[in-house]
Amino acid sequence: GRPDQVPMRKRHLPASFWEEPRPS
Amino acid sequence: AWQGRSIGTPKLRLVEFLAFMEQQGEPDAYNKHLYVHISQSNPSYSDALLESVDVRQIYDKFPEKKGGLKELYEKGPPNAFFLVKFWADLNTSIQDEPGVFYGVSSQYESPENMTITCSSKVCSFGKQVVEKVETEYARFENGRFLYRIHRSPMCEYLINFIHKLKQLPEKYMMNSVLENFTILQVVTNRDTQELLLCIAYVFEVSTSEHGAQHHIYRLVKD
Repeated sequence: GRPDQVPMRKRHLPASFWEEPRPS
Repeated sequence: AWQGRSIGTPKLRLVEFLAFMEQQGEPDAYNKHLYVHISQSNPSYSDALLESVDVRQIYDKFPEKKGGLKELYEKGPPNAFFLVKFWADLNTSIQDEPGVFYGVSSQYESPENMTITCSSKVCSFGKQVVEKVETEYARFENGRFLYRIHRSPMCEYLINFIHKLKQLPEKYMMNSVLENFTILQVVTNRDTQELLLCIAYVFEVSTSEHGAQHHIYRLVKD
């Protein structure tokens, strides 16, 4: 990535952003 | 029931969105692979309310100059802005042979009769690489106006992107590429230029054996 870009993992995002939902 | 639980405002609601590949000549479901899919046709009060994401966290993932996400959000209305995190399903058994059709379909509904313009911008490192603009007219059905973009052909850039992504040997490599791949969809009322919906899409690869998954968030600015 561009050096000025903060990786998504280091941003303020909800925990659910990293949890793949289970199929309903 | 859909308010606060799905993508939509009192003026326009997303009913369905899918990107797919299909063996042509046999348009039944068995020969169709869905890369991503949102179905909001049966909203329920038991569905969870949407979580929110601060729009500033994702500004740089989308165009930042004139007409970029920041400018769009400042103009509003804020309740029309959503973020979708897709876990795309690349696990297709359909052979990628000549004649395979790659398409995108979507459907919206509204209590109002409008003509809508749908812009879809594919972005790499936050910069727009391709844009498709489509105009749809309303069809009155079951007491509301429906807008249907049916089997819109996927652009060459996206088809090539999917091909290259699938050639990567490991999922973490695919996710690393997808970190800098985003899509911004903006739906406006063609005649008034009012923004009706703005959906920002970000991606990972699904690890599920049950197809594509997603989370939807409201975009806010606290």
